[in-house]
Amino acid sequence: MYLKSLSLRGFKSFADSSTIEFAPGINVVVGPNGSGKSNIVDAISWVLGTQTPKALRSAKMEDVIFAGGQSRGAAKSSKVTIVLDNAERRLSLELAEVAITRHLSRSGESGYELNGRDCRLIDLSELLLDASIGRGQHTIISQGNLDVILDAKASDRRLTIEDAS
Amino acid sequence: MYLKSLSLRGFKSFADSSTIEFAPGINVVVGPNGSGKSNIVDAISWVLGTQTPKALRSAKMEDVIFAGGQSRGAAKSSKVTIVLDNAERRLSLELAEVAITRHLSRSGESGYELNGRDCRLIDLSELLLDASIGRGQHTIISQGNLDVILDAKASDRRLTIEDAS
Amino acid sequence: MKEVFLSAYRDIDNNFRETFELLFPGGRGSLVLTDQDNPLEAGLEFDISIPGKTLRRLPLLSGGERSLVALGFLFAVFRSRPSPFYVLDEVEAALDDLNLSRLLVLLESFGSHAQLIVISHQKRTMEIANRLIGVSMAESGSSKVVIENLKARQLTLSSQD
Amino acid sequence: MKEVFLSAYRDIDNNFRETFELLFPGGRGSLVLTDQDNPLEAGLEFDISIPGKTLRRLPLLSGGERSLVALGFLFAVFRSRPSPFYVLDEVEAALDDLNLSRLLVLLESFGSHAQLIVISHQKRTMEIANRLIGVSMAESGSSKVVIENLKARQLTLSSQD
Ligand SMILES: Nc1ncnc2c1ncn2[C@@H]1O[C@H](COP(=O)(O)OP(=O)(O)OP(=O)(O)O)[C@@H](O)[C@H]1O
Ligand SMILES: Nc1ncnc2c1ncn2[C@@H]1O[C@H](COP(=O)(O)OP(=O)(O)OP(=O)(O)O)[C@@H](O)[C@H]1O
Ligand SMILES: [Mg+2]
Ligand SMILES: [Mg+2]
Repeated sequence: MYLKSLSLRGFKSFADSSTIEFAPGINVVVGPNGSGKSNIVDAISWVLGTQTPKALRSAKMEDVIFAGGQSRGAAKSSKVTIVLDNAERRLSLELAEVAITRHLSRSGESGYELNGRDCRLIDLSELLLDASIGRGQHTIISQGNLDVILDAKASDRRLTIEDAS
Repeated sequence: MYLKSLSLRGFKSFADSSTIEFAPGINVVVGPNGSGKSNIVDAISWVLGTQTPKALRSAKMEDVIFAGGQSRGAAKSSKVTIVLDNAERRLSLELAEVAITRHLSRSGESGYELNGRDCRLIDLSELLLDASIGRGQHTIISQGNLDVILDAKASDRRLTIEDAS
Repeated sequence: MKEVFLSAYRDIDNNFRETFELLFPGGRGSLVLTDQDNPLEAGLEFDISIPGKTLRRLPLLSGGERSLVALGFLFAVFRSRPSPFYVLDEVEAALDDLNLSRLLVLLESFGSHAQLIVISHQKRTMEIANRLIGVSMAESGSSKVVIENLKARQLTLSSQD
Repeated sequence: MKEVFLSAYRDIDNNFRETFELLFPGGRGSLVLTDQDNPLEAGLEFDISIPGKTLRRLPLLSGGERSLVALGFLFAVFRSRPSPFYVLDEVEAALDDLNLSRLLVLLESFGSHAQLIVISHQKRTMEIANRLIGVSMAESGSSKVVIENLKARQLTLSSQD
């Protein structure tokens, strides 16, 4: 299983629809300061269900919606879709590919979709947990947060082992 | 005025007496991870009177004393001397060079010297403040602390301006 | 529950010892439970020894050494409970050339059986990529993406072992 | 007291505008007091605009942008109240090549009238040095220092202007 693609529209600095195709193996993302690399990391974390704005470097969840640039207005909503290869059926669904979508609009409407159909976060979280994907697994190390594990309390570090057991 | 030299003995990883001669202008300090570069920064901050161990990445002040290596025992004390060029008499002393020393021993004995003679921290602080040297002036940016100014409260940032006025 | 936890702990500790040896050749690192009798309440400490140094406490480590210990721990956890993909955002910023090489060896060994998405400004990290993804900011303040297939190298993604 | 503070504030704000322009060509940055009538109680905010972007709030800046804004502010303070020497420990770790060049221009302009002690792993930073100081760790766990006079360039340290 691997992450096949990520599509973003109106998410942080990605005003226009963009799709990134990833390869199995090592993908290196490069670009100037402020170009949007860490926003891609935030998009992956957001579509997998992150609930705290602070974990997305934002004050409130609405801040993830494109706020406008010098020659374009703010977006009304934000939508991110991640497509996972499921050939080995690691996700317990009878599908070769699994698409997960999250959307949020300024009017407050928000939701998740699994292969185009509405679903609840709780259903999604269970599915992802089985496949060891997601936030609790420390599989997403955001910029500047590598050391956090060393400064954590010894009892919190134990929790990392518990999550992995 | 500029920093002419720094001598360390028994300070952090500098077990043996070492003296670093600096040039006016740009000095770039290089070396592998863990070789002792940031310890040099801590030595400068310590000799200028830093009181909080945390600002020196230490739990208690005694931690600055060389704690031993694989083939040598711990040092009993730590001593750092900084020599400042005073040709322009920026420090209000009739001397072309000014040497400031700080020492600490495991027995708890500690103190400062100005040109070889004992002095109190309070005398030293006043002298340094007149020449805009020292901790309050943000002139020492330790590793990983560049962003601190951005995360500070707006009222704390004002203090930086007050310090500089 | 206790047994499951202890078995995960032993597995991660073993992995940590191996990964630590790779990142700090000649050094030794292990994970210690503060209360062996009561593992589910215990804390987890790092017991490390870097060649030439006697210090064991974490705060005295240098910037680069801290990055390496943290990476060693994370990859020990990843190895014990494999995930389909990992995202690393500029984790090598504090490393010198030699330690960067050691990390790249670790990343390449992982990349043969797991997917890595690595954000970096370092040229040497770009060189190990199977795919390079360029991001730029257009005049209008909107990000754009350009993809470049760096290596034709056939990647036989072996099943998660 | 109020007058002294306001004059320092105006001076630093001016410097910040200039330094910001150097680090973010085409951008604009200034320092704003949250309460003009009561400056000694007020807070200090950054009002910045980076080319192409409308965002003004600090948390939304990227890692490299944050480093540059912080450096711009510090050098604005340094210029207003010169100190005999400055110590910078790996402040350029988050910068890309272009922004590193801009910072090096700033460091070189400072280095002609103030002393800088800069710790770095970047080759391009080493190239601007008047003196290169090498540090290494001996087998025994004790640091050693080696000094190399990089440039014969006569340094006329002009008086602090
Ligand atoms: N909601 C939003 N709308 C528009 N732009 C946004 C939004 N949120 C963040 N940004 C912009 O995204 C940029 C930051 O992008 P990001 O943090 O991904 O940069 P980066 O490529 O990781 O850079 P670095 O190399 O410095 O870490 C900021 O300049 C910010 O203005
Ligand atoms: N009191 C002490 N006695 C002996 N060694 C010490 C003491 N305090 C710190 N050290 C050692 O100093 C080393 C850290 O040095 P320092 O932080 O200066 O490294 P650095 O050159 O800045 O590395 P980096 O490039 O990774 O930032 C640690 O490995 C630590 O073991
Ligand atoms: Mg980033
Ligand atoms: Mg360091």
